[in-house]
Amino acid sequence: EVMPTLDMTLFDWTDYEDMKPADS
Amino acid sequence: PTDPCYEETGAARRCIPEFINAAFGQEVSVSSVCGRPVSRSCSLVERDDRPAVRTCQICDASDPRNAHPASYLTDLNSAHNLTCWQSENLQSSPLNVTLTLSLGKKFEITYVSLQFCSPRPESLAIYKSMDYGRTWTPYQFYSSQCRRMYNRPNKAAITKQNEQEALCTDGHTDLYPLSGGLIAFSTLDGRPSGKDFDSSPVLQDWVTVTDIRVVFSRPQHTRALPMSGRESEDALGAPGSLPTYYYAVGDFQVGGRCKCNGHASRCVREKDGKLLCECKHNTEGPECDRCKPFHYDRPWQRATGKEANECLPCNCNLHARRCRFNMELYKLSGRKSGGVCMNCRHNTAGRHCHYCKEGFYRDMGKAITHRRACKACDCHPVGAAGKTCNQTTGQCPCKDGVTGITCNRCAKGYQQSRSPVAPCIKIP
Repeated sequence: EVMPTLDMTLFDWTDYEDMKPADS
Repeated sequence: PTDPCYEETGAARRCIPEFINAAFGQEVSVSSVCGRPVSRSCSLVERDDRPAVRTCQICDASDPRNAHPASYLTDLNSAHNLTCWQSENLQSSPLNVTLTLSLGKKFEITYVSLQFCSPRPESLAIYKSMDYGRTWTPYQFYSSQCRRMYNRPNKAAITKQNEQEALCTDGHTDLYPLSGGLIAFSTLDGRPSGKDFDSSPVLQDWVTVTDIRVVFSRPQHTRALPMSGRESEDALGAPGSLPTYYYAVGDFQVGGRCKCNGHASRCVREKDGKLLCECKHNTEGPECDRCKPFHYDRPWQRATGKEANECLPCNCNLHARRCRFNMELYKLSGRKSGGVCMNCRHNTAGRHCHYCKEGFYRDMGKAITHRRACKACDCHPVGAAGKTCNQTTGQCPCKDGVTGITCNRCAKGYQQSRSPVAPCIKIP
């Protein structure tokens, strides 16, 4: 079974703005 | 025609320019030349079994038939038409007369010879320069009084310890012949390392010259010569016809080869008239005395009969244009390779640009020389714990519960969370 790739839109970036990729 | 610097197989071999008289046709700077103003000089001419005869001649620099310019020193030396340079009469000028020949390039010379039209000087010194006339070192002295004239012993022994020392000899200083006498200095004759010249840097240095200077220090004293009656009276009695002393040379030769350290078979003149070696074996410089850029895998060396010692290119797998030589690495490699590539491109790294730089991994489907041999790791910005992947496999370091080459998926039994710090959590 192949798992789906990580969906960047599901992450909550509130506390991690510095980690957020530009295109997320 | 085949290149003398390479075997037919393409392997490099020692090559040297032809042996020439490097002085031929070259300008010689002289400190004295007769004929300006017009002068009269007298010389003694030998005759078989009879006293010498005194003959006088005019020197007139403005009349080609009676001129004796410096160009006659190095023109074609023909027995049928002997042309001689002649100094001023020495009664009216200093006894020291200097000839200076500039070769304009380093030569390795075997001999210096002078054929005289006058009696040979009683004392004569030869000097050499290796720096285009800035400094001069003694090469050889000739005198019947070595100690007094040059403060050197007569005919000192040459050993391995003094091979680069100028010697003095009283040979070649006899009065006779009165004309046509020769002084020939052989640079290697009698020097112990001459037989093993290839491995003697001392003698290689000894034979290297850019300029030669000959200083005539004292003429022969011919007053005591037996002369036939009339000429003798003329010589000693008549006012205005005293014996004249001067130096005259018909041929000045410097035999040797253009110095190219075994890496060129000829020297060529540049557009500006400068003589340069036509360097092979990946060498360059006026004497092929350094390696060409990017050919620094081993140190420059002179070619020998056994080994061409060509300069070798650095191995940078087509990813660098520049390299440098590192002696430590060269020694560590058993004196095989010391080149270190600089500014590796195409995301490569290492002294030979032979692996991928940080953040890239090797695409094993391509040769290391391929410009796309290194691929970006492309680690996932959230799933990977860093940006650097395994340089061989391309595997990025994944956070807990994350999988995939670039760490872009949750592992089996994990699901995506909302936290970028722990993107995959275990399914309860």
